[in-house]
Amino acid sequence: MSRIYAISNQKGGVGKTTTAVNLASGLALQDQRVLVVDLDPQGNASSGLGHHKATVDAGIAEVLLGFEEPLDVILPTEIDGLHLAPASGRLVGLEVELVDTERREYHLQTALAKVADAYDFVLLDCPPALNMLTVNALTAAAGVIIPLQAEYYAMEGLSELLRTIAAVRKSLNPDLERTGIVLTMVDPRTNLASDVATQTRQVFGGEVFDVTIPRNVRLGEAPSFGQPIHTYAPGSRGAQAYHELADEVLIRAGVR
Amino acid sequence: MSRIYAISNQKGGVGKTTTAVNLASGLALQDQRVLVVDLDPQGNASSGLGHHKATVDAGIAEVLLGFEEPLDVILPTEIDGLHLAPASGRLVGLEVELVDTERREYHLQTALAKVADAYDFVLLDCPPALNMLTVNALTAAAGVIIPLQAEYYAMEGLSELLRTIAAVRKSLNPDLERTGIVLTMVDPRTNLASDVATQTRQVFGGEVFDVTIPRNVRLGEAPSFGQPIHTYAPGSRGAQAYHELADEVLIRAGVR
Ligand SMILES: Nc1ncnc2c1ncn2[C@@H]1O[C@H](COP(=O)(O)OP(=O)(O)OP(=O)(O)O)[C@@H](O)[C@H]1O
Ligand SMILES: Nc1ncnc2c1ncn2[C@@H]1O[C@H](COP(=O)(O)OP(=O)(O)OP(=O)(O)O)[C@@H](O)[C@H]1O
Ligand SMILES: [Mg+2]
Ligand SMILES: [Mg+2]
Repeated sequence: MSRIYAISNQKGGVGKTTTAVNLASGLALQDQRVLVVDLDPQGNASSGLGHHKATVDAGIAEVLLGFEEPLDVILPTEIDGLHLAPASGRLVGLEVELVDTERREYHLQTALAKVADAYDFVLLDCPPALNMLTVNALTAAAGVIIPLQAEYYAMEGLSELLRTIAAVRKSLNPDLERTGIVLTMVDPRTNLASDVATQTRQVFGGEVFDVTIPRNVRLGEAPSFGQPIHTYAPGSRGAQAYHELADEVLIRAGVR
Repeated sequence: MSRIYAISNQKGGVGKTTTAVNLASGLALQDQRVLVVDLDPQGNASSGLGHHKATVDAGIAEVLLGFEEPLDVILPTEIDGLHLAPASGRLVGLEVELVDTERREYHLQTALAKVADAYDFVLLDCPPALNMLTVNALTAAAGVIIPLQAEYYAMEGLSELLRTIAAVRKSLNPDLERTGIVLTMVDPRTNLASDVATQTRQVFGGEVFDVTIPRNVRLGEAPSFGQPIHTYAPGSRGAQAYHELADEVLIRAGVR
């Protein structure tokens, strides 16, 4: 039984890709078979896992357009059991190409149904927009993990994201749940971060994961080596935090 | 003679809005008449200047759709001489509405031509995507100011942005220049930030503004009060850095 999670937040730079890549590696190190799908035209999750989009002939865009089968584009990574459906250059124009097609919101759901059983978890890295790529992710997913940067602008956009999730649940994917909110880039030395973190836990209670992801420069360095944190800096606070997040996700998924 | 600058980078969370709002206030404090246009459906520049999008009946989206004249939606801010064309809720669906219209890339250019002469500078805050709203901004602008976070993923996206600017210059706006790259959120204590900053200056030379915007928590706090940095924390390093950026922009614009 594969669990598909969308990692989504339309606010930019809140740690979606960093969470997708490092939660995936945390889960893989707990003997889970994991697939990361890079739905962001920037292709950061791809390069963060060692496959720069410029080197990718066919990726998830070609699958969504019907030119390739999912298994034909999936790549291995440095971590056993962790695979990637990469971004290719074609993803840049896909938004407009998808808009006029039949059942435009269901392309990803249909594609993933062909491979999901080969994985315990599928993580969908979303672009910073509530666009057709994100709607495809929310339609294909069983749950949404929301990275939330402990900053004012990030908090401001949360209600719009929750409205979009509710709208998708109502009209496209009745099983879509809110799996959890993970606080990211929290620098405990600043009042801003601790105030926002406290407020978020007050408002959302148990929906917020217990672990808080600290600001940790190793998380920013790892992508330049094409590695997740657990191979780049296994002893770092960033690696520890994403281990803990993987534990919590396993519990919420009912695997533990 | 009004100078229109797009503040653009498709990478999310690199400081586009923070730069648009605080460069605007830095210029206004140097007796320039400034208009900020919020083209991001998130509406961060609007709330950063004290006008939450939920309270806006008509904004730039209504102007681009032809329902309102620009002067009808422009709002004052706390700073004399600094005005805002805010985001409204309608901006969320505008991308799809614009795609099928005549001369879809020129709506903003046409709208701004009606008001630009009332301002010395017009700053366009762009969403984190190379979409129709961003293309409208690049078509209306004389120059592009590129906020660049000193991180690996941000560097990775730069070449795609430069290609898009070149494409717009070739087919839509022959006068479009690259005004400059401003390094943002630079924490001098980390090697990552200083390495990326050094590399950027080596590759782009004088195109990179001399001032580096440091990571400064005051810049993150100011938006929750709806104020630019120069009224929220005038003595902060963030305020000083955006003062210096305003000086450099005045020089590059030929005003100094
Ligand atoms: N906990 C952290 N500590 C330090 N740096 C981090 C942390 N999380 C993410 N980063 C860095 O911050 C930047 C933004 O993170 P990331 O790219 O993962 O966000 P995103 O939400 O995927 O952005 P986008 O909206 O562009 O897709 C990246 O350069 C990343 O390396
Ligand atoms: N120099 C800085 N020091 C500290 N915090 C900063 C700085 N610049 C921006 N921030 C904060 O970092 C976050 C990202 O900045 P901002 O929202 O301006 O980026 P953006 O590029 O406009 O994001 P988006 O892609 O979502 O539009 C915000 O919460 C902002 O308050
Ligand atoms: Mg990302
Ligand atoms: Mg912004």
